[in-house]
Amino acid sequence: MSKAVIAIHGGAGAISRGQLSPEREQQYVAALSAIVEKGQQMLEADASALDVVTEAVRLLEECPLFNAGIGSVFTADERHEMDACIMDGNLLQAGAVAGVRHLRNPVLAARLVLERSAHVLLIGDGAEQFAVSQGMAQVENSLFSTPERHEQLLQAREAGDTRLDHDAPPLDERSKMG
Amino acid sequence: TVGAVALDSMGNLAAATSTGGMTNKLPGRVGDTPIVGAGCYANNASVAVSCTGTGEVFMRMLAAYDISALMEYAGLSLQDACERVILEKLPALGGSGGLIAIDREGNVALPFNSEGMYRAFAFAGDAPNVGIY
Repeated sequence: MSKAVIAIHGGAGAISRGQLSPEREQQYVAALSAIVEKGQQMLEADASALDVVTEAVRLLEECPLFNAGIGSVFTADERHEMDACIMDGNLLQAGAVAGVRHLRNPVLAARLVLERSAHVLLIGDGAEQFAVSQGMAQVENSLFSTPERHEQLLQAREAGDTRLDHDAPPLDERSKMG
Repeated sequence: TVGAVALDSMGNLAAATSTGGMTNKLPGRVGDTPIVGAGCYANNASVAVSCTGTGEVFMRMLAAYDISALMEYAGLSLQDACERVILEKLPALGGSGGLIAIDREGNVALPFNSEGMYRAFAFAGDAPNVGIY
């Protein structure tokens, strides 16, 4: 039997170490370390891969540094619309939600779709209604906002483009430009 | 976008991905994340994959499933399949990003073609590896 293992990611983009202060870099490293270690501990306690990826992604959604859950980027109309998916490689079962705006942890809604619905992907209001029917609470859309992401939206609007997770430097790094 | 893939002590694979999408996206836009086989895929016979990047291109490529198919049908190793998809096919369609993947043998691949990616991995009982690239 192979050794249990977890891998996580916090997104991609034009990250530049030159744009990150040591303090900011440490925040990212600390967040990634804590989450991967939590997953590692779960695996060592014989948790299922499905439970481990669910918890790891839930924790990433809770961290405002990353573009998911709290810290999600803004749409063109200054809201947050989130998508999530989860898949069990053992039974090839999958659950997903798209365009949800009021579910704190979209990955938990995706897990509910996997376990408690006859479907694979639910979207928008229907996804939210299903999640609520299964006991999830709804939250204000503004819960997901951060000043960094709003500034990123303003920059993208000005440039007339869309941007990946980390295509804009953090607010506290922009003022260092000469 | 965030994601996780894991292989547990029973040999089961799983993948999960979650995202707010792209900054300044049109309302109603759906990317690759919730599309099974595009941004997220797991199959005990091959691999678990979670993607991040320009979602529209990952959708057109069925990127996550493509890794699995290359391994299952063409016999490629995890590393070779990931390199084919992320370093050859993705940029050919103008896509940027990366993925994390674990195969049924417990091999780990973390390829990307964007300027950077945040990721980490840890084997049970070993020291974790964390990186900002």
